[in-house]
Amino acid sequence: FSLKRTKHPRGYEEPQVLASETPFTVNEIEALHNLFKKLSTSIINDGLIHKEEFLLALFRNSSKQNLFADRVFYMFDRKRNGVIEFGEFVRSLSIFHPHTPEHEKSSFMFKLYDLDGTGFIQRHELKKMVGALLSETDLGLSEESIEAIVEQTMVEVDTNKDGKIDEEEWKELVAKNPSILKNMTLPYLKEVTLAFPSFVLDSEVDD
Amino acid sequence: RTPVAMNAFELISKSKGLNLGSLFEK
Repeated sequence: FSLKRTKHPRGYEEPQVLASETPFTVNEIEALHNLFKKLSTSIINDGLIHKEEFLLALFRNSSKQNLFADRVFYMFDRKRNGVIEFGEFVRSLSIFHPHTPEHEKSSFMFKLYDLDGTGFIQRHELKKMVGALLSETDLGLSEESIEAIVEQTMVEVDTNKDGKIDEEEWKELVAKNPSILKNMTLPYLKEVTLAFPSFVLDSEVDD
Repeated sequence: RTPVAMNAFELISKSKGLNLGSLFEK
């Protein structure tokens, strides 16, 4: 029993616990903690990542409107309380680890694209996402072009023709076209101790 | 390929909002 305790923000979990449940080593989790501390104190100094802080890190702009960033934030915020805690951050990032099986990455992405949380990617959701992506670019495609992209995709993916994409159809698409999952792997996560090396000085643990 | 010839999911995957690599850039 020790009286010496470090005060950690809500949602902090011990690196040893997180390492036992994710592909990360204890040292890597300590490095991720340094990244987390940086992100979670950039606007509001409370050790939790707020949406504005997440957007600031992604876009260098805390008020950027982006459907996909909103969805990623929502997926990371597993407790659905509007902030990303350290444990949520590590567990969610672990899905992006190069060693995490493809089926976990695929399932995460399906849920991210299932905007209404119905268990299906519906035509109107697909249309909304295509529209959102095109608004990030200056392609200026017409409504008819968006409709055509969505229609072609539905013809290709919705093989049982029920007007929506289920997880089986999604898996078939991913198997045929693995590049769709490319955002789901972050090579940085294998080098996180190099990217955020300051931990080396305060690490208490050898791998 | 032009965007119109692409699968919608290929197109969507180009969103900056899905590129979490940015979190690691200093």
